[in-house]
Amino acid sequence: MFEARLVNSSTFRKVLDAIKDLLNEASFDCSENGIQLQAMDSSHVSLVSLNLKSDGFDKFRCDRNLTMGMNLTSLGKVFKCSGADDTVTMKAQDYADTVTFMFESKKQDKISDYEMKLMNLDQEHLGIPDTEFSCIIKMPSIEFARIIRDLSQFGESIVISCTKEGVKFSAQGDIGTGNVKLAQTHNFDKEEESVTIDLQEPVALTFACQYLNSFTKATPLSNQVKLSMCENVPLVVEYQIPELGHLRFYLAPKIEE
Amino acid sequence: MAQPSIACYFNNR
Repeated sequence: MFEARLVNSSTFRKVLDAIKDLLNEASFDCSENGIQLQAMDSSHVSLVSLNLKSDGFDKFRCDRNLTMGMNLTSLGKVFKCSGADDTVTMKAQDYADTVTFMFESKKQDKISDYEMKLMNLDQEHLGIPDTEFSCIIKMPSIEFARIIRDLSQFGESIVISCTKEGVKFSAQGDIGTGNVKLAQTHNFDKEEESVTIDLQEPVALTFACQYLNSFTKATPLSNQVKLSMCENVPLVVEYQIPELGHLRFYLAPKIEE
Repeated sequence: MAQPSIACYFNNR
C-alpha cells in the first residue's frame, strides 16, 4: 500500500509544470524515504532529478517499494482538475496498475478523485558521481529566469562565466551580443534577493538556451536557484522545494567540435 | 559547438 498526502497540492502541480517541458513520461520511485524521479529528456542532453522526502508530506506510507510509470501529460490533466488550495492524496495498491489522486477543498466541502493508468517504463538510472564544483552561485530564481529569457533572443547558447568579481551571462548571434553581469550582493534582511558566489577557481562554460529556459519553468518552486559549475562536468541547476525536497536539472556543457 | 549527451558524464547504474 502506498499513500501520500500533501496539504499544498499546488506544490506538486508546480513540480509537474517544471518537468513536463522536458519529459513526456517518467517513473516515480516510491519508498519509505519518499518519492524520487530520475529521467533524461528525449534528446538525452539533460537529466531531471526530483527528491521529495517522506517527512515533508503530511502523511506518508509506503509498505513496499513501488515504481509508478506515468504519462506526464495525463498527470497534468489530473492536476488541472485540482483547486489551488486543495489537499491531494495519492494512493496505489501493491502491484497496482493504476494510481488514484483525491483532491479535497480547504473547507472539505468538495472531494474529487481521479484514477489514472500507470505505464511500464523501461528507464535507465544513471549514477551521478559526487563532484567538487569550481563555483556555486546562488541567486534569485526570478532573476535567473529573466536573464536566460533575455539572452535567448541573441543566440542558441549562453556562456556562464564566474570569477571572484561576479558571474557573467553572455550570448551572441546574428543580431549582436548580450551580456549580463551580476556582482555578489548580500542582503541580510532579504536572503532570497542575495547573489552569492562560492568560488574555488574561475570557470566559463557554454550551455544551450533551450534547456536553460526549460529549467526556469521551476521558478515558482523556490525564491533562489543554485547553479553549480565545474570544467568538463554537467551544470547543476537546483531548486529547493521548501520543507519537501529539491528538483535538480543537469545539463551537459557544449564542447568545441 | 557540439552538444554531448548527459549520459556521457554519468554511469549506468
